[in-house]
Amino acid sequence: LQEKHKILHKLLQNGNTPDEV
Amino acid sequence: PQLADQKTLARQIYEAYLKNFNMNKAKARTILTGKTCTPPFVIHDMETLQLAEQTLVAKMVGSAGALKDREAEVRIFHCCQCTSVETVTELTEFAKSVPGFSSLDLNDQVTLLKYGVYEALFAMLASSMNKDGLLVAYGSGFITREFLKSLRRPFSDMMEPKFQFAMKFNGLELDDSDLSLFVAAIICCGDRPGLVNVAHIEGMQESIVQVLQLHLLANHPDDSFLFPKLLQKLADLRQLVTEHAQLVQEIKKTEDTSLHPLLQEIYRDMY
Repeated sequence: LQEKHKILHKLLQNGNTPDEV
Repeated sequence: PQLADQKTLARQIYEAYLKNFNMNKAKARTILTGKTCTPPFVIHDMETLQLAEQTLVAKMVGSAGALKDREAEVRIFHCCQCTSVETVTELTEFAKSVPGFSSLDLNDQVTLLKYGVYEALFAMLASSMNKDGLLVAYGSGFITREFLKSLRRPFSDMMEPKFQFAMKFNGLELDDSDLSLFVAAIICCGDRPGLVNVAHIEGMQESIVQVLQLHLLANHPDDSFLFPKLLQKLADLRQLVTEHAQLVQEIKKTEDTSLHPLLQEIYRDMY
């Protein structure tokens, strides 16, 4: 599941803002 | 002692809500009721949309104006995505501040966010809406419902169901302290598909829902049915998200538009 949701996973771990669209 | 614990939980969740969300109902209502020095810029046609894009939302309309030659519908869809991504980021930080959330299995945290963020987003979006339109660009703009309805299909079908939900939801007259607990209850939901540690999450949900019930009784003593009415809203939000996800899939299939990778992750295999 974490593999399929890499950005969500990253947000949960370090709260980085996702890249622009 | 149990009551003291419940009050602490309510306070922690409310503080996390105020800290993590850029917009809240109190702020939005101040703007929507004309109690600010500068009223929001009203976007009601193509001309005012262009003016707003040059000033209020310049940052959002694609890097180096990559979208400036695209049609209005595509540009608005892009702006909606930017706002959604920001809110998902805020919701993630909020969830991490809900006691117990961060100690859950990481896969379960992902699942709770995947299924919860859009329900929470639409519940909170109602705060920025009235029957005539929606606050945008951090409250500096107001886009009219009629203008959104006048866009070409399928884009015109995007916001109207959210307005219809919001008008009923706003009728419940919740404040930010109620909403903070409601949003926490949406996220910590024990029946999302694929959860590993269901019992643990159900326990968390039960605590939050119990606190919500007590808080509503104290905060809205004249509306004894507010709690069951809110539970019904949970089901309505699930339906709203299902329909929204279907519309986004349709737009993705039939229109030449990109979908932000974070939103793609959330929509993929959702329902």
